[in-house]
Amino acid sequence: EEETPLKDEL
Amino acid sequence: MNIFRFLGDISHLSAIIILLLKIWKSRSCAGISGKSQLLFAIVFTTRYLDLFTNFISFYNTSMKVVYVASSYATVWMIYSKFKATYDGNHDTFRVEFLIVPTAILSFLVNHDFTPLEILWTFSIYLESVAILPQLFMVSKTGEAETITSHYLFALGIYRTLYLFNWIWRYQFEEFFDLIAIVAGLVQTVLYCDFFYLYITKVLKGKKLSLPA
Repeated sequence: EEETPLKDEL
Repeated sequence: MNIFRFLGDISHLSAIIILLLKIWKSRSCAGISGKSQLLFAIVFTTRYLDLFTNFISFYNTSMKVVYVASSYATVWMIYSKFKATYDGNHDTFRVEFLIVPTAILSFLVNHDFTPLEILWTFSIYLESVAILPQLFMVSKTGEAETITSHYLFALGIYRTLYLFNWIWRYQFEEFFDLIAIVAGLVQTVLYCDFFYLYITKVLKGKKLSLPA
């Protein structure tokens, strides 16, 4: 499974 | 973090502070759409639930806390503290037309079918259209105070700067998040008309007013 994108943005 | 992302965050923060100060100093929320502010409070609440599950950085956490707290402060000022000055008669956009479709879309198009991920996606979609009640109010009254125009410009340019940030990240980090990019494009497009008026009128010292 693809990782969901890292939520490092606001 | 690249320069576009940083400037985007700063302009977002500036927008929030400009609005808070405008209302607090003038003791009035005339010309401000309470509905848009309510939508932004929902946006921040549903997006930053990861405050409880993930720690990314001190910067990240503090900005999120400031965004959430200030959005609630703004809503409180409009609907409680300075309620008498709130121009509800002109704030007539039907927010269910924004909330329902974005909620449905977030169930259909998301990265992962989990509660946190769906709420995050919902917040991205809702943010892209949350300014519509405010823009509707400006078009209905045909004018906006200059300080409100500065607020709208700072808020609009923030997502535009994020678009450049995403181009940068795709180029140098091979990172991209299609949901955020498409929503960010929609969000930016909604401001284009306003950007034009801002540059041609407000920056030349005139008040923003629309032809009757």
